[in-house]
Amino acid sequence: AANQSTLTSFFKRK
Amino acid sequence: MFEARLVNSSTFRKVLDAIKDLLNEASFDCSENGIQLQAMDSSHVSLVSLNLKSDGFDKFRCDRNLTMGMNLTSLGKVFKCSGADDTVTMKAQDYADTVTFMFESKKQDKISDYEMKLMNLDQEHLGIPDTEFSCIIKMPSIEFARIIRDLSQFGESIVISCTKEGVKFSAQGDIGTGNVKLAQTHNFDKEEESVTIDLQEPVALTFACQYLNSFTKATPLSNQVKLSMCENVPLVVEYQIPELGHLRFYLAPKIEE
Repeated sequence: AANQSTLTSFFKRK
Repeated sequence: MFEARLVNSSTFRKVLDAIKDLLNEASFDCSENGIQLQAMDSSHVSLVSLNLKSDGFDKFRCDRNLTMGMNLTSLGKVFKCSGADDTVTMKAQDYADTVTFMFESKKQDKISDYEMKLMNLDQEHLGIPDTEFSCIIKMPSIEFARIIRDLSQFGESIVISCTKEGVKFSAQGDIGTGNVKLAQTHNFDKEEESVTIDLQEPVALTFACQYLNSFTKATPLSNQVKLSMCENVPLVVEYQIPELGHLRFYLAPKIEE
């Protein structure tokens, strides 16, 4: 099964 | 002093309906450029990005940049009090802890105003890099909503795969599988019914149905929806709000172990 990733692993916190 | 007047208050109501599943509260950033909102859902899987341009409003004044934290359930209650054809004017003083919404009927024979408390929210903004997407799909927003709704019955995830032949949406689960393929169709008479694909290279990504379904709550805002995809990059689902701006949703993909 595929795992849900989160946006914070793609985009940097400002 | 901040003041923004929108003849079609229903547009703002539609925006609220589109984001209230994902967000309980959010900060509206007001500047002379307009109103912006960027917020992630509590699980950090999706992000809402709203941009309403100042020149899309019938009147817009913002003397000092202002961040208005609002509870979206409360804001929904305020807009529930508006009529479908009402004009809305939002007003806030500099450094105020409340915002006022005034609704005027078309005939100007009924005027109501509601003052709502603002909240101090911890804002967490993400820097979203410019991406060269592998494929950009434009399709009727109603068709997208229908496909997501239909396939959500089959599983928790939908695979969106795009090649030069077209775009395929697939789901599988206990009861079986479902596939919907759309070919490019250009309808010059009815642009809004077209399916267009701008493809650099084929891409296939898996996304959670729950979030895709939430995004389709924005369907009443726009005839068309734009899906931008790239390998290992969040999906962007964009609804243009005619003459006013756009509402974008970002969704982190599901990744194979």
